[in-house]
Amino acid sequence: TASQGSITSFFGAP
Amino acid sequence: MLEARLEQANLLKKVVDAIKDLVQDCNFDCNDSGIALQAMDNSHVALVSMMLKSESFSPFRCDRNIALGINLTSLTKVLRAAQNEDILTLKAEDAPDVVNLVFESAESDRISEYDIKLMDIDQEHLGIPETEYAATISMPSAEFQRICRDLMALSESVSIECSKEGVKFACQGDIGSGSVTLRSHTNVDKPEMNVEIDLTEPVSLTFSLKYLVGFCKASSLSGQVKLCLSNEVPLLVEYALANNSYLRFYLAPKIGD
Repeated sequence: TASQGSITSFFGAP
Repeated sequence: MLEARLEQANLLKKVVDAIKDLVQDCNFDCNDSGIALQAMDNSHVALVSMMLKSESFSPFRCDRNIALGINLTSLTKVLRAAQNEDILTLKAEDAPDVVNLVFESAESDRISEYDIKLMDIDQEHLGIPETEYAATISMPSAEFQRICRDLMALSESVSIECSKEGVKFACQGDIGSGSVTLRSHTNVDKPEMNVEIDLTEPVSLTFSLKYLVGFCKASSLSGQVKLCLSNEVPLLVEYALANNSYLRFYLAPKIGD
């Protein structure tokens, strides 16, 4: 089954 | 100092109502371009990004950057005291302890005034990269809400597949499976009913329906919702507001399906 990704792994510190 | 007057309290009431179950304590970042908010949910799966441009207020005045750290449960309690049609004015000093909200009834001489104590919120601010999405779908917000609710009765997740054929929302659960497919559609009389699919390459991603159903609480803010997808990046769900203001939600995809 698929696992939930995290927003922080796509959007980093500005 | 900040002074921002909204013609209708309804706008802020709806925005706060749409995000309060996702995020609890947030900074409302005020500067001369308007009032912005960015916050992640506790599990770091979704991100809310709100922008109320200064043009959405009349008048709007904010001389320097002010972060108003507000608990949304507290704000909801106070906003409940505002009638939808009330004129709402937000006020704060330059280094404020409180934010002041004034509700004025246009029909009577009633003026209500509330102060909410501010919090010191140390919030991580994320950089959201400019993305050329592979697929952009504009559709009636009520339709999107209905699809998400219907499919959630069967499953925790939905796959969103966008191809030349259209956009397909599909799920599989214990009792069976279901799908809804939409094709581009133009309704001349009711443009809010349009479905517009702009595709540069096929996309297929899986998302948690619980979050999508939560985002749909914003449906009353806009007749249309925009979904932006690219493989392996978060989904953007955008509710456009007047004056280029917006309420956006980002949702991380499920991986390794």
